[in-house]
Amino acid sequence: MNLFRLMGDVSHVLAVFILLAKIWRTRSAAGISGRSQILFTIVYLARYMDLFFSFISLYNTVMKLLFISASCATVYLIYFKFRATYDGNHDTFRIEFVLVPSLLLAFIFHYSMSFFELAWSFSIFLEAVAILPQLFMVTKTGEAENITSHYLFALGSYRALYILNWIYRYYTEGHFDPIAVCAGIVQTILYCDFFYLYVTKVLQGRKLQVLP
Amino acid sequence: VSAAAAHDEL
Repeated sequence: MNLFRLMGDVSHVLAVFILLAKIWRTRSAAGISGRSQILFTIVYLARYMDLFFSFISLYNTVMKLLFISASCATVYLIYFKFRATYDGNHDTFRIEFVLVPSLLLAFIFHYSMSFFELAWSFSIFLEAVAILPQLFMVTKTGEAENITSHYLFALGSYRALYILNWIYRYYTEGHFDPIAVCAGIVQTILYCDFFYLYVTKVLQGRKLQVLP
Repeated sequence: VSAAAAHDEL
């Protein structure tokens, strides 16, 4: 554990809770992509199956359970409890376009040809692109509410901080995980455009609007 | 790369 990874994890947890709290307190899922949230739930379930047979630390176990339960709760709020407020008309990104390539990539790049390792690789590739339905929705509606922007900023920062953590770990312990690093870089690049808008608009008190 | 398959990150 180093400061970069800790900050990355804090940012990740913050993102998850910002989103849950926003939906709960406004009693609305407007502007939130249910499809992205389903993809994140698949990511956590596929990656954290190791909960049952490998113990890393209490910290890891608690975080894994937290991500699985929070993402399931988010999907439940969007598709069941506050379904009437969910903006399905604008949430039209075809998720098979990210599910199928992630699965194919997992069959090509993995650390061993076992079910759990393939699921792990699949989850890493899927996580990199799971936000696409949400970004697509923001582009389609042309704007995002400020809390949604804070959520996206915290979620994007998490993988960017992990990149610093990987650089640090490479120099201090010789640790190098090429699959996670490549996917993590792609994931962070996807947020770059949003980061720019966030800094130039949201942080200056304006609403995030995308040019047509 | 041996450390990679340990998956000690989230």
